[in-house]
Order: sequence, then structure tokens, then C-alpha cells
Amino acid sequence: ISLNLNTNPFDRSFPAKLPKEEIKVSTSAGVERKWLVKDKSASELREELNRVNSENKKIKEMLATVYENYYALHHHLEKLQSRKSPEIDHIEQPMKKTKQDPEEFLGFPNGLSSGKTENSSSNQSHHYQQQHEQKNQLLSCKRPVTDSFNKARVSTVYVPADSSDTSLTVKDGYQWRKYGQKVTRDNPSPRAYFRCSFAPSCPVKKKVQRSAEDPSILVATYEGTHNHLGPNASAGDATSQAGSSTVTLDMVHGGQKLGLETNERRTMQEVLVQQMASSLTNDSNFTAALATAITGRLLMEQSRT
Amino acid sequence: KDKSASELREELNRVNSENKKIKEMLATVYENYYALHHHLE
Repeated sequence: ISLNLNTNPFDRSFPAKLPKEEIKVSTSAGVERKWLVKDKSASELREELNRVNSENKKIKEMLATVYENYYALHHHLEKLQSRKSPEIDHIEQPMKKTKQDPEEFLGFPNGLSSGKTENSSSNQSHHYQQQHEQKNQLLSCKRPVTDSFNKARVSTVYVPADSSDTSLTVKDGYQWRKYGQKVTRDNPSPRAYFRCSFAPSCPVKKKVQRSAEDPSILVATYEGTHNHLGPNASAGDATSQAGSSTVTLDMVHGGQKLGLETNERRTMQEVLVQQMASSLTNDSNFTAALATAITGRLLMEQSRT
Repeated sequence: KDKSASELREELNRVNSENKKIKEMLATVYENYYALHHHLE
């Protein structure tokens, strides 16, 4: 006969974890022994609880890390999709950086533990955030977004061009007004200067010159940020010039195709993210743990090692 | 420390359920993250 008092409705959930002593003890045992067994089981339960709580804390940290990385990557993808042009397929440094960053992220697939060994500091969260911001800035280098970076942000785009074409035009969907051209010392091809057709309200300028190393490549250098609707919005603009309109529409179609390929996945991911965000925010303990995990992740990893 | 065995079991059950939920979320996020990374490559 079992001494199990059956006071716990969750007993059935943990049949294997119930202390065996409590089951084996017969009713002939005295009350003292009964309490001894009960104390022992409580002790074991405490140990088990500590272990599970420790595991809980650990997987919360993992989730925070993976979620953070996932969110950053998703953000990068959105930026790339919204800005990538099929015609402009060579970007100087940002795309190289894109290839490298996920490798850094994927340092933790085994055991779901981040393999990062960055220096820890009191403001690791800030450091980590800075990293993400730097990545985002690099990825968005082709088309600066915020006005605050108007003057500082310069991006270079390489565009294949017919060597017989001497117009030095890079069709990027925006309309440009050429205001100058000059010959530079280091390049036999002249450099053309353009302003956005919305100037002076739009400050963006563009310099176009054939590459000195490879004359089949046009090098376009953009300065500033457009403060008006971009190429997609101008696609339906009846006032667009014929050449630009055609190119713009092609870009839009290309973008839609790209979007359709990933639309389903993105939708699913967004729903999942929403679900996760909802779950996270509903759990105050988890929210607190998440904040702690993000800020102290690196420090904890170091202390574990 | 003063919790009874039944309270401890209850707490254990709650934490176990939470763990299970987090592990599922972790698997989902990681799966999506990996898919996203693969797509970007």
C-alpha cells in the first residue's frame, strides 16, 4: 500500500520523478518514518526544482540570444529586399559584410550556445546593440535612410555598362540632373556630377565615372539621403522620363518577384515573431530574465568557461 | 524553504511546463533563423 497522500494533482505528470521510498514504505511504518520520507522527498524535490530552474534560466538566455540574432537578421533581410536593385548588383563593402555576419551568428548551433567570446564589459548590451547598428548601417549603406547621416554617409555602387555608352548614366530609378563633368588625373574617363531632380529640396548628389581598372564598370558614388519617395513609388508616376520609367518598372517587378519568393516564409515568420513577442510580454518573469540575459549574456558565458 | 512537497511538486510542474514552452519557442526561432540565414546566403 502506498503512502502517497495523493495531495498533489500533478503527481500523474511526474510518475517517474516521484521518490521511490515514498511508494515502497508500508503503512506499518511509524509516523516518524513517514515524516522522514516526506522530508527526504521534499529535499529531492528542491534539488530537482533547482536543477529545472537552472535549466530554465539557461534556455531563456539561449532564446534571448537566438531571438535577438533572428530579429537582426530579419531586419537585414528586409532592408536588403527593400533596397536591392537587380541592375545594381555590386556593392563595395556592405555585401561582403553581409556574408560574414551570419557566420558570426551561426557560432552556436551545437547545443544552442553562442560561441561568441567577445570582451565583456559593464555595458555589453550597449556594445552588442552597437554591433547591430553598425551592421545595419553597413547594410543600408547603399541608400542612406536617416537625415542625420546625410552628410556623413557616402556609398559606392558598381554597375556594369556597355563600354560604347559614353553617357555615364546609372539608372537607379531616381531622376538626376547633370550639372558638371571633369577629367580626373587618375582616370582617362571623365567624371560626371548629378543632382537629384528634386534639388534643391533633396540634397542627394551622385558622381559617376568609369572604373580606371575596368572600363566596363561604372562607379557611382552617392552622397546624402533622398527625402522624397523612392524608386518604387515613382514607378507609377506618369511624369517619369521614358527611360527611367522602364528601368524603374523592371526594378519593381524584380522586387515583387523576390518578395513573392519569400512572402510566405516572411508572413509565417512575422506571425511567429508576434506570437513569441506576445508570449514574452505576457510573462513578467520571462521579460525580466530576457533583459538580464541580454545584458549579461557574454559575462555569464565567460564565467561559465 | 518552507514549501511542502506538494507545493514543490506544483512549482516543479510549473517550471517544467515553462521549460517545455521555451524549448519549443527556441526550436521555432532557431529554425526560422537558420532558414533566414540560408535564404540570405
